[in-house]
Amino acid sequence: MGCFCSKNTRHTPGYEEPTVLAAETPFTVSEVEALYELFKKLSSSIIDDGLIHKEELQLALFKNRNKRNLFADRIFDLFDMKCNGVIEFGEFVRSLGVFHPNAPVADKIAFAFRLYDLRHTGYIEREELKEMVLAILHESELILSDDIVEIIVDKTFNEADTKGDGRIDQEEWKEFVSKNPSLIKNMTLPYLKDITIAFPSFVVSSEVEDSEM
Amino acid sequence: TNLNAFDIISLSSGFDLSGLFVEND
Repeated sequence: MGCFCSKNTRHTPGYEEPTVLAAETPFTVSEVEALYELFKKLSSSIIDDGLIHKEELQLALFKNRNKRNLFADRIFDLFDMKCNGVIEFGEFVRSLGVFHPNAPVADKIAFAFRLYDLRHTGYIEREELKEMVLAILHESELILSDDIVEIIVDKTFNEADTKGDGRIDQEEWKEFVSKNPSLIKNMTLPYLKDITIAFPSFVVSSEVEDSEM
Repeated sequence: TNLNAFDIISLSSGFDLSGLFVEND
């Protein structure tokens, strides 16, 4: 009895077995192992503690640890399922799994809804939508008058808020995405399909062959 | 334009996770 600890394998805090993660996500065991190599690299880029801190995610995404971005912050917050300020390996794999081309569309729609539900109210509020539009304008260094921004937000709300209660609920969101599938385009990362081929540098020798699973 | 606010928002670089897979050296 007792836990099994390999002398040669020292895993990061929050490590979970690839077989467990592969069973819960679209990834194969060897793909999860490849993601672990990527995770180790990302999680030691600034603080070598085997956990991805927000600055490390920013560094990976923007090559700049200090670049703030509303949407990158939202991605971090959703990946950080335990809300403890860091992304553990299991959280990393499960969250990236949603971005896999083979992940269920329903999962992508739900994830996008949570991304846009900035204040965790269970709805996408009009003010949140306007805040996000202003954020992307600021990021893009585009200047639009407040009137134009209001028109864009109003038009979208008129189309999406079919119940007319001033907020978009999950049911309305699903319906809106079904009419505008481009809205979840950024929820699919083609790189994640066959990650072991796309990123051979992350591949390590697999202890368990997928064919044996 | 037929673009809605969410289409515009989705263009943010914050959603582009491909950076995770690029060498940081």
